[in-house]
Amino acid sequence: SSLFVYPTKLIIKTCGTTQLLKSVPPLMSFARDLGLSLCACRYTRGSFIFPKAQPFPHTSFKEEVFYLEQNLPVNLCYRKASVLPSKMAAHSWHVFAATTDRTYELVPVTFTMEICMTELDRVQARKFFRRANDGKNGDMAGGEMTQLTGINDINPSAIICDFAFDPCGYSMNGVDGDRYSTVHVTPEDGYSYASFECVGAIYDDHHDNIDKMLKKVVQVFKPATFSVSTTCSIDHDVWTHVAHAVEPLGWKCRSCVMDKFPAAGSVVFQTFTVGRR
Amino acid sequence: MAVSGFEGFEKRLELHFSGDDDPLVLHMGLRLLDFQSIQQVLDAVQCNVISAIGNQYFDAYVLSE
Repeated sequence: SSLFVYPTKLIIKTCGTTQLLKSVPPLMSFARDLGLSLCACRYTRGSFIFPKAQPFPHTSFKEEVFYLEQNLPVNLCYRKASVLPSKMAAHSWHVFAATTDRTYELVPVTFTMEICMTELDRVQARKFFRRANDGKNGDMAGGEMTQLTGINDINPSAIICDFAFDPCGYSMNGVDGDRYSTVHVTPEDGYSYASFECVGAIYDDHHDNIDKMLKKVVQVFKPATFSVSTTCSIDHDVWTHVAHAVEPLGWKCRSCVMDKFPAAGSVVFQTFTVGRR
Repeated sequence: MAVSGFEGFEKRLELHFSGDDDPLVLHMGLRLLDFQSIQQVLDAVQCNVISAIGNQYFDAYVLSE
């Protein structure tokens, strides 16, 4: 799990049975003490593998939306909740967004890419298990996994903060100027999962870099299935880079849907499955 | 019988705030939150900070779970 704190923006991403939305009331309270007021909110997630294990308020998307509706200030009145489907029933993308101002725009114009990978290649997944009694702490073991798996090569200019859990699992945050990236891995066979998330600016002259980055991400984990959600504050074709990057490597786009949300802009949700390796 | 394992799929929340024209708020804003306040927020979520890094733009925390 990860937390990123900017002067006027906060991103928190947690897995397992954490009660993420319960962070909203205390965050608003602490922010108010600093003279800050909430002006936009976006909540996203994929489809849980074990939905019945989730505690309140994450027992269903309906419950999550209800909780947010009850806990956000009334002036965040432009609100929308939607589930973006795919051809695979177990893979859909849940989005809730709210803002005080329908014309609220993120400046500079940025995109967020969230990749959720399942059924990881077993050889690759094994690299995220620690050796018993390795005598290392989580930071040291994490650093080794970062090197061994090639995660350090996804964005070579990022400063990486990584951690390996015992007996398995891995988390890392990458810091590159004002941009973050993050990787989380649950390698156990039967419910293996890895995520990658990054932000970028659409006016960057680095679209080749997006392609290279996407190729590296899928090659680190070699998932049988993955989804990519691209959120962009304006209509832009940044999402088209995903298929362009991964289809030559053997993954095929199975579905692609788009929807628009207040303060978030357009969200494009794509799913991919492996065709050949 | 349903077999349950660790849930990998994350929940993600992004919050944007606006402040007054106080240069300090504009410059640092939420980054002025002390560690105790951050931990109080994380207590509600049920996780902890296990590693941290930061630069002139933002702070990044790796969390348990």
